[in-house]
Amino acid sequence: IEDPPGLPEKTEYLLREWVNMYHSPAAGRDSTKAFSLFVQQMHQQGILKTDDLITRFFRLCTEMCVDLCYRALSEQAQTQNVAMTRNKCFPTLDAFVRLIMLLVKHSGDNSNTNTKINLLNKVLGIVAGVLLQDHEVRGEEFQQLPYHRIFIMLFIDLNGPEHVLEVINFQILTAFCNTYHVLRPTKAPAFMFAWLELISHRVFIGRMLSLTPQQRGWGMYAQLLIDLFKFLYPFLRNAELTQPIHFLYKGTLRVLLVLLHDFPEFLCDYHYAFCDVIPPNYIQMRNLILSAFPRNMRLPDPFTPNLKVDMLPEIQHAPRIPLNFANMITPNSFKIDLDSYLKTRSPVTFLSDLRISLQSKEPGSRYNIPLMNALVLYVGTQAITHIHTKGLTPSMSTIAHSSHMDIFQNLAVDLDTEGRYLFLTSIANQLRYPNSHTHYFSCTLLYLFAEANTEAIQEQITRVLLERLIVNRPHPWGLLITFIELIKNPQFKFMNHEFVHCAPEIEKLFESVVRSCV
Amino acid sequence: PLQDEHIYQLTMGKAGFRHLPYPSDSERIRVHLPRKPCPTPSYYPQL
Amino acid sequence: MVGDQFGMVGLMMFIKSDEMNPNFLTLAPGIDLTTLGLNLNSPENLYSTFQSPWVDIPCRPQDIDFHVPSEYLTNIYIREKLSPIKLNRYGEDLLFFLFYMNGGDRLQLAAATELYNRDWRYHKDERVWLTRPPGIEPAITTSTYERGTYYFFDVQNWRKVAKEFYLEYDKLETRPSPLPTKLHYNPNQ
Repeated sequence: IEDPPGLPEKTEYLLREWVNMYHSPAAGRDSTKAFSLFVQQMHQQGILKTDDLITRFFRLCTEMCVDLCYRALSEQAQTQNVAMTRNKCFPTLDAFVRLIMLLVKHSGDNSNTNTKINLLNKVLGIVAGVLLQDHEVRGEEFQQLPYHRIFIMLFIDLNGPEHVLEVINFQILTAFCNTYHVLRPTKAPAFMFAWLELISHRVFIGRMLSLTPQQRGWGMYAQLLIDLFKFLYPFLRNAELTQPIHFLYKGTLRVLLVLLHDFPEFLCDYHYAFCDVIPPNYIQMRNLILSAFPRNMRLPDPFTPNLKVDMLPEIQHAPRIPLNFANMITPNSFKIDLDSYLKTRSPVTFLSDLRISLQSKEPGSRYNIPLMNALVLYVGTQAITHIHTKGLTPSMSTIAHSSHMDIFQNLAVDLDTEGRYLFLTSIANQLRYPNSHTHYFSCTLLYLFAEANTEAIQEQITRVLLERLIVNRPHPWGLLITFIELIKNPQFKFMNHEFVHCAPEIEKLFESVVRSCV
Repeated sequence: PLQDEHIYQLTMGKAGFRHLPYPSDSERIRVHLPRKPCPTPSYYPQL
Repeated sequence: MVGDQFGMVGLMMFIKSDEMNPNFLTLAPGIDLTTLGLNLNSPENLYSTFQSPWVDIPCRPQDIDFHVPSEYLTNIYIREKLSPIKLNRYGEDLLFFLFYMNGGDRLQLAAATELYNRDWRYHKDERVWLTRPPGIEPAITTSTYERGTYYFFDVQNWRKVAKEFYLEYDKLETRPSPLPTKLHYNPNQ
């Protein structure tokens, strides 16, 4: 519906007025004097009369700020003077941001915070809407500058030490996370570099992962990283990377390194969700996530001679996984048969149908990897519980001869090489820091190697472990102790296998690992 | 093979890559000592 | 052995194709993550000085906005009246501060130039500023080196320290290059 006649002109006049007031010496502390005068002008002009007019006012202001930037950027194409562009745009953008912040802060009375949050969500939605439309209309001429500046300065302004804002900080974070999710790279790819800059900004990370109590921001932040991984997935899987994607990938590694260093527990908690959306061939990025371990934990050196993993105190404890992966086992009929088989080893057809159930209809992938990951983790955790109810702890003997191991052995034997590779990858994704999952799945991998009825299974187990070891650090602790056990323990006769000697460099690599073990 | 939507994303990603944000885009305007990055000799301290 | 890309031979082929195809992101061995500009052994957290996913250096202290009482900020009334920055009016202490605090910035070059004008010289190997104490000539002077007592600016203790030194002229930086007129707004751009 068109804007009421005269509204654009009125809005332009008001925006210009506000920018001048914001920058004038009389603006006062945090522009509050200027704001109280300006609000009267907004009243006089009838802008605050209805929700619809306020919405139109903000959209028109956003569009005017955006137009200003595009004009300055087009001049920059001639002058190449980047500083000039910023000096032209930022005073107006920052003034507009301050107006938004003050309106949010002063709207409604302090007890009724809904008015404030509703206004913030409205404005963020308007800016996001203008961005998406601009992104679609301008195509490759789209520029991230105005939107990036508005979002980051508004976030910094709203996270200042103001009691009124502190009280609603979690809703503010939620509003921004929702907006960034709407603007995720798959939806606005030309905005993706600004987007990653926004979600990795020190103030944003600080608020989301450190300052917000009870880790309430972790789930939302994990969702944003999943949005990023989902965007990267098709390009990384093909490994044929254009320069922009390679640049984005390196930027992603930098952010993950900051998280690994500062918030390893966050990566520990959400490793499962992340592994679902990281292509299996992006080993180093996955290793980085799987290498995280709680800061209060001391990892024994994997090369310690006669390391007794099952004697470690932490090995009994299950890791936190704040995700209901059981719900990801669909369809429900499959889950019912699975639970029935785990309990009673019936229906006997469950095992023979398993391979079909794991097929995918998605173009480009033959197997349903998220279902595979969920199945492996679900069966494994059920097995651990089952073993504990018998008063035992997981070991090469206690994990054997169970309905759980039937399923794993069936998958190892029945799947083709691609399916088996993905199945073994799901298991290897659980080899992390000392916990009950790492221990159980390490035993499982070694058991499948020992009980394999074909050398191909043993070769693929070796492949899945080796490809994770030959990439640059970091390497997950559980991966190292599993591989060392496989090489050291004479029960597996590892060095006798043909595939160990398939190429000189592979043979040399194994021998170097043997030397470091010995 | 990449789907059409992925090709579109690659194309738009390239456009975004041409207009990378600058670190100072995330900082308040500094009137007196604005950043003026420029290459300084490698033997000067960078950090 | 497994004949497709899911066995050991497949892994070998993958490693070799990495080497042959530059467009293939180096999946194996991947990237040396210590080269991404993050001090992974830092006892401090990294996020609070994380500058950007695209830049491999952390923020400088002056790049980080802290919410300070507005009284601390330059008052808007006098903002236009402050005198422009003229390095030749400042003491050595401030020049050294500007030099060490503004790595990779025009201000570092400007401070270096002013220090040079005041007979300080930057030693490219020792990476330190030094000068002759006033009125004290070197014990030995040749065409390529001299030996004597010099003042070194000690950054750690932030003071001038007198030291015996064997000074090779070719190790000293000549006059710093003139300030660039065109601004590279973003080094990594």
